[in-house]
This record gives sequence, C-alpha cells and structure tokens, in this order.
Amino acid sequence: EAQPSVGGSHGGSCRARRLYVSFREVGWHHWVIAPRGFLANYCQGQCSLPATLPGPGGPPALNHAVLRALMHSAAPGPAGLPCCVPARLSPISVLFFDNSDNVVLRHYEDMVVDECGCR
Amino acid sequence: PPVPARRPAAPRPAASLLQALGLHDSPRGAPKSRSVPPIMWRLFRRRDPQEARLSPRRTPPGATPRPCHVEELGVAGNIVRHVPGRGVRARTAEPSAPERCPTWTLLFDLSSVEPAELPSRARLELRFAGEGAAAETDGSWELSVAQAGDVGAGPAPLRQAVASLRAPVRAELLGAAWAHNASVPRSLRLVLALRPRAAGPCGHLAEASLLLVTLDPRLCHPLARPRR
Repeated sequence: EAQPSVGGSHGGSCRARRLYVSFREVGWHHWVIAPRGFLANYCQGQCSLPATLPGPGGPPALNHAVLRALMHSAAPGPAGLPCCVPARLSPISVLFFDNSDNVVLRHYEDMVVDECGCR
Repeated sequence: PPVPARRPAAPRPAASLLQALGLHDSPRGAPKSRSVPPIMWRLFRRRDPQEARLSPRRTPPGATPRPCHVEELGVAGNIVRHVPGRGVRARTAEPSAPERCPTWTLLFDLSSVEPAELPSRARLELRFAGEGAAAETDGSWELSVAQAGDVGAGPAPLRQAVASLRAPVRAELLGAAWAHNASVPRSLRLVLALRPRAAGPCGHLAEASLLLVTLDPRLCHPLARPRR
C-alpha cells in the first residue's frame, strides 16, 4: 500500500513516502516464512530550489543538485530539475524455505528507503 | 553486410527476479513436514532491522547488526541455512566386532549453496533417543565424525566427549571433518559413531541437522570474509 502523494502531481518537496510491500500480494507468502511484508517506502517530491538547499542553520552546501536547481529557476532548460532519489537505505532479512527443504535466513541489502535526497 | 549481432534474449522477469533472490528455481512453497527450528527464528528476530525496531529489547538501541555478520554465532556471513539430515542409515555392528553400538551414515543436500559462497560455520546438531538418552545419570560417550570418503584413512578427524544424550549434541565440522578452505560440496556425507566409554548403553540417533553459515563475497565486503 502506498501513501497517496499530497499537493499536486509531484506531492510537495522531495521526501520518503510510506510504501508497504506485502509478500502475499506478490505471491511469495507460500515460501517466505517471515516477514509477511515490510516497509520499503519510496521517494517522491519536487527538487526545486528550496528543497535542495540545506535546512535552516545548515552548512552552506553548493553541490551539483543545488546548481541544477539554480539554473532551472533562472532559465528552465532541457536539463530539468534534479531527481528525488534514496539517500540512505537499510537492509532486511528474509526467512524462507528453499527447494531442498532447508530453512534459509538471507540478508538483502538496500531494501528499505530511510531517507531521500535531491541528486 | 555485417550480420547484426544477435542480442542475447532479455532474461524473463521471473528468471531475473530469482537470480536477484539468489534462488536457482522458483520455490515450491513450504514443505508439509518441515517446521522452523527455534534457532532460525532467533537469528531472524535478531537480524531483521524492522523487527528489531518493533522490539528494541532484542537489539540494543542504536546498534544495527553488521550486514555480513551473524552476531549470535559470532562469524562472518550473510546466509544461514538449516539443512535437515537425510538418509540416516544405521549400520549395526557385526556380532564379532569389538564395538557393539551402531554407526550412522548421514547425507546433507547442499546443492542450493552457490559455488561462490564461502563457509564460515558448519555446526552439526544431533538428537538421540533410546536407552542412553533416557538414562537419568549422565554417562560418557565419545562421538566421532568423518566424511564418508575419509573413513578408514586413519582415526576420525573429529572426536569429542559427550556427557549427556538428553540435550542436543553439537559438533563444529569446519576445521575438523571439513577443511576450512574447502568450498561447499554439493552434498555432504558423514559417518558418525557414538561409543560409550564404560559399559553404558548405546545411543539411538533420532534426528540430525546442519547449521551452515556462508558469506557471499559478491554481496559482502571482502574484509568481512571468514578467517582462514
């Protein structure tokens, strides 16, 4: 289930949105023992100028994304705005049966979006 | 005119998904007769960050488990398998043979392990039943384990004292019956013997399993590799 984005088509400034993946919905619940699903989340939102600048009191950070947002605000061109993408991800572990009747615990990296950023 | 190079057929989505999951073929589903061993639940609850967030008591606040390490077993690894022993075949001793207790041959199917995976722990777990396990007093037995191909080539590489058959008997295979730097075989065939030291009762092997931890260097930083 995904959290509906608010505020127009791109849903406000770039941030992580709630997205719950149910293994039943992808048909894996027969062989995945645990978890039943997990919070994967996703990134969505505008990367226009204010969003790319660091928060109040943050260090002056001129970077590629800020430069692109500046250029776009001065003269919108084909390069467009920076993208709203995962900035920090975390793993999950999945417990499942394999076809040799083994019980397997496997670690999968980069499965949960914790933070998003403009890049 | 140059013949257009044939583009390799794009892998079917299901095939690429299985590859991403590290599975050979699509799982059939939960086998009827297989329950989930408590150790696997414990390891899962300890490692699953979202589970840990839900129950922080299991993981100290702020401590995120290292991705390629199995904290509870103290070894590097990102895949843990609980492999049931198959074909537990007991061979009773010849009447004239000096030893009077049976020996067992066990087979573990390890075909689901990828060739690139490095073993970091292989723990044999044995449950005994019968007279020896029911005896209230502790006895003392000697467990010996050897790979089937090595039997007869000298004393068993793994021999350990067993004080009681009432609890599961565990034996670490890596470095004894299984060379540290050996890759994971497609199947592991072991010969076990349990000899009572005094004139005590023999044990009856009821169940055997293997807890195998491996590290996939393609997914884990080489520094996390198991110590040789």
